[in-house]
Amino acid sequence: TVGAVALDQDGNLAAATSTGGLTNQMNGRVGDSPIIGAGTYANSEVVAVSCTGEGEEIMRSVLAHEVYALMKYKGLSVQEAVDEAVDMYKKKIGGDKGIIAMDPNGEVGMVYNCNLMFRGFRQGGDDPVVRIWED
Amino acid sequence: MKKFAIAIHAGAENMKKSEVSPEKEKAYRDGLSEALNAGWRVLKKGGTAVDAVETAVRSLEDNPLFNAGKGAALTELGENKMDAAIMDGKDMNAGACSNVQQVKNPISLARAIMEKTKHVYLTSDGAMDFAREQELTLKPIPYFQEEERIKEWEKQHEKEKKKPEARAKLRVD
Repeated sequence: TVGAVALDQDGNLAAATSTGGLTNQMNGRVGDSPIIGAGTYANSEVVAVSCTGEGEEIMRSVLAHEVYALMKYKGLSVQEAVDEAVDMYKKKIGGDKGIIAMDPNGEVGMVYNCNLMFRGFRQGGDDPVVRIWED
Repeated sequence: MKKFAIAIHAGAENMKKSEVSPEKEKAYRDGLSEALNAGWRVLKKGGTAVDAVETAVRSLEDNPLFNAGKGAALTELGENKMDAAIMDGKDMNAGACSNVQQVKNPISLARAIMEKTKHVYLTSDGAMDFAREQELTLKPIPYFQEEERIKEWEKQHEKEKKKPEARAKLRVD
């Protein structure tokens, strides 16, 4: 799965996610990526979110919207929200997950609960940052 | 300068650092940088967030190292079936597609669904018909089938034939 979130100069947020699914997945299986609120979500007033990982678990967690809800209703920052969302249903649902999110100030939240997530961000005129492991 | 920013991701996995050669790691980093900077340039020029995320994702879809577009994983039937979604936070409009084949950039199909239909989500034959109607770029099936993905699929397919409970244990998201 690949994805992106962005804030433009007019203050609007957007999210996009695209995937090839699981290797040898059952014919007809659809994962979280195209499910709005599960793998992808954006509201310019709060956050834009894209998810990767185990799709069934992400769908059952309604993960992208969970990040939105934690920010809107609990008042968490974008990093706090992704940190809380990734482990929110750890016992009931579990699953390897990765989340990227961006708030209306261009702040980035990133989290994953497995060995790595291929990821990067670039804010305004700053240099780009690209990471794979906990580097 | 007004604020603008972009973030991208590819897979979240359990691969160990020792399993990745320095050359492969460099290729991953280069692919991520290319996508990140492509989206960033759109924003710097004053483009919309939707344009930026579509541009970044198209770059990742075109890179066979990542599991989307060219290099997508194979289903149990040995086919590429791709899914994508896009959402515009400005008006909370959204578009999504699933089970599409041969569409070079499924994210652009998702955007066309968002902008040119009254619907949010099209799948399978209907999504493919719409992609053709919109004259999106289609590619022959071999374009999507990378050797490394075929090897992964063969390994997993054999494992599941012998042991059906192994289904989807090899989680390439």
